[in-house]
Amino acid sequence: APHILVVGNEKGGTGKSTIAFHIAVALMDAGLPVATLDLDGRQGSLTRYIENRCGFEELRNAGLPIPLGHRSLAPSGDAMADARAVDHALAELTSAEGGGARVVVVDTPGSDSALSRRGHAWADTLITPLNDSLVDLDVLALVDVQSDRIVRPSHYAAMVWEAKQARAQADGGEIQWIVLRNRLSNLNAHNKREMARLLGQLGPRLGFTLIAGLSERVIFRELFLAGLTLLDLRRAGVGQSLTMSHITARNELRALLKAINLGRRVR
Amino acid sequence: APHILVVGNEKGGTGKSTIAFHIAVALMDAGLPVATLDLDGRQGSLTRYIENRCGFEELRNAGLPIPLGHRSLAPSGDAMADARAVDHALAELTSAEGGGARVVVVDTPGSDSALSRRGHAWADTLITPLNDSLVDLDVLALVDVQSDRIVRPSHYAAMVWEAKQARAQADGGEIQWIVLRNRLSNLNAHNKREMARLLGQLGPRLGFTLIAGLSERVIFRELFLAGLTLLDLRRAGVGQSLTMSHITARNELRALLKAINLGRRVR
Ligand SMILES: Nc1ncnc2c1ncn2[C@@H]1O[C@H](COP(=O)(O)OP(=O)(O)OP(=O)(O)O)[C@@H](O)[C@H]1O
Ligand SMILES: Nc1ncnc2c1ncn2[C@@H]1O[C@H](COP(=O)(O)OP(=O)(O)OP(=O)(O)O)[C@@H](O)[C@H]1O
Ligand SMILES: [Mg+2]
Ligand SMILES: [Mg+2]
Repeated sequence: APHILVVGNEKGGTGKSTIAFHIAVALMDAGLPVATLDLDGRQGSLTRYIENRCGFEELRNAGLPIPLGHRSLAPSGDAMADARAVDHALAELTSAEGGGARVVVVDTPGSDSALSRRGHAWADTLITPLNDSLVDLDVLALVDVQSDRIVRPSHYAAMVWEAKQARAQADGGEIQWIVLRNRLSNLNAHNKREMARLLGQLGPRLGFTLIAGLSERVIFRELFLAGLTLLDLRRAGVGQSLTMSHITARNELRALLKAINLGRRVR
Repeated sequence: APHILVVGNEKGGTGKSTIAFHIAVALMDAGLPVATLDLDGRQGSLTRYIENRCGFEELRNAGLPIPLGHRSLAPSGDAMADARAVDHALAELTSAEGGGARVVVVDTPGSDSALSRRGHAWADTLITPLNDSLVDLDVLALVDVQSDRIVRPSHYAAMVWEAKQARAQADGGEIQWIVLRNRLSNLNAHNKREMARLLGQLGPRLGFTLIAGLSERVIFRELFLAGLTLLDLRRAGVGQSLTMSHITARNELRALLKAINLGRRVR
């Protein structure tokens, strides 16, 4: 069965679209047949990344890998219709006529929606990025200021739990949940320790694996207009060499890919 | 008439709630009668900030200024009812019985909603923060990769234009639109210049004033659990002294306040 990889977090601006795009490119780079699904159709950051990539490829003929298929869905106002649209898009993208993708990378909006909930319920792997910030942590769990302890899960954790239930009931399947610290800085040692500690406690309670994640690096965003990632820089048609910072960034991306267990069938 | 200050950007995680809270505290610090309205009731970051502040004040009796009133609205599913709820909340917060606020700071979600659109239509001042990122710029305007020029306005710019129309038709009033670069870093000179150039061109076209904004500083987020800002640190009950970085942060906040023209009547 194809592997559905969802990038989700109800908190805005945690890096969902950025990570969805970078994972899709990394998987294509590794030779896998990948399709992409944008469930944040109104904002469409992932769609824009892919349109920009196609535009760049048209100009430069650099041999850039492009997803086998891409769909973008925006809310229709009808929750049932939205859920059906998600099912339909996934079926299409993984069908032989639709491109035969074995992995579908799904981007979701930073808000609650029928499209997002349905997407989450299909996940084999759910990747949740967040900033190293107590404000971001708040959608996962409430923390008590006096004791610095976790009080209870918050609304996005509840949404993921419901998705896990939906998945289990649908086909007995499991969602592998990975939480990823994103936009990490070298500074603020105290804040970093605090986040690592709280997330470390939360993982076993909510059922997710914590991975170190990506640092704040302009290379993860400055190539947006060309739809490129640092992995594309050394291609013939692009022709840039990698700096030290790029190499560290590439290692961060590789560590992320390694943590995603795509399953033997896909490999 | 009371001054309605809306913090808006359909793009997620640009710093809306953080800035809404810091502006509210800064205005109360300056002695103004302030109320707060959270139109992102499901996520509730601004509400959580204020609840945490009240909790801290209960514990410590530090004499922290608290908003005269606070309301939180979440989508009801009925757009007309949502719009009426916004009107009602603003009327309540500015009424004598409701606290008599002369400034209402309104936080909005990082997504399109009836609550957010109605809030935008009431704005005297609209503050739009964004990251120094072409991905964030994309909701304001499409940029062509070959020419590095602005092609056309994007969906959030269109939403603001509609809000300006709604405001003009309602009472002939004007929305002062301020765009604020947030989470700025000292590094990445090329990217910073690029963003400054593109936003500089976009300002006159879309009708906003660009201000330099806030740097990425952990002091803007590490006090979330206590509902504090750096402006509170020197109060008797809190008793911390300011570091050099705090002083620079305070100057950034002051520059932001200065740029907001609250109008003679409020002062
Ligand atoms: N590791 C990183 N290094 C540098 N910039 C980053 C990184 N991750 C994300 N960004 C930038 O941070 C901002 C938010 O990222 P992104 O748009 O991918 O988040 P999102 O969760 O998809 O947001 P939304 O909730 O609006 O969909 C963007 O400007 C993006 O370019
Ligand atoms: N100037 C800053 N310095 C450091 N951290 C910041 C700054 N501004 C915002 N942040 C952090 O960035 C993240 C996003 O900020 P915030 O939640 O205020 O954005 P938002 O636009 O309200 O997001 P949403 O779209 O989810 O409502 C939070 O983790 C916040 O603590
Ligand atoms: Mg996104
Ligand atoms: Mg917010």
